[in-house]
Amino acid sequence: MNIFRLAGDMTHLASVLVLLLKIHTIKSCAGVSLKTQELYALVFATRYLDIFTHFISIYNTLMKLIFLGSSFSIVWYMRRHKIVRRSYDKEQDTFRHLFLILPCFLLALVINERFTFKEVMWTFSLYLEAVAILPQLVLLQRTRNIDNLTGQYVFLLGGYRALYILNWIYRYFTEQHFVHWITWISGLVQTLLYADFFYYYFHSWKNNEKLQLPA
Amino acid sequence: DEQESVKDEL
Repeated sequence: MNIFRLAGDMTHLASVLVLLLKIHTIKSCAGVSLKTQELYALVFATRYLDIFTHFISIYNTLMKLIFLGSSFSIVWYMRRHKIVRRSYDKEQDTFRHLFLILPCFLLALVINERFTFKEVMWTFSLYLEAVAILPQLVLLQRTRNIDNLTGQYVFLLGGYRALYILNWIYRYFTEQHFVHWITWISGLVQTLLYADFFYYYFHSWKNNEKLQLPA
Repeated sequence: DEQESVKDEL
């Protein structure tokens, strides 16, 4: 494993921990999109189908369990926890899941590396992950006051994607690594979705201002 | 092989 991959995974882990910290400690999920969190739970559930049948490393299995466990527990907190769910901005978080899930599923049926159940599910999870942040970005744009933890959560998620691209470039040159169009293009699309957010994040950081996205 | 190198990622 190279340094970019490890840094990417750790950034991903940090993003989840920041979100859990906010929800668990402050007992608030204000500004967090339940739609995005449910999409991530679906992404991990469909991607890690082989978690108990295909062993790669202890690190790999452990991280998969963390991402599965954290994404489902965040959804549980936002839907069921009696204090946390009160802070959920239901009226603002109106993005329709199905508009993302259905096209991703159809695309995975058509464009995949092999037409098998596991392979189609894996491809679906890649396409869905690429766009899963959209409800969250829409919610951020509607929320006039983005709190620090929510801003950091989205920043860390975007950072994780950017580091994965560096990881692929590194692997391409150092390993007998083939071109993985599906993984790379969906990963690139996903990272580009953060470009606008990054711009305003750095802008607010440089000027020491509160993060606000233009309406 | 080719398949494995991507699936070892998260």
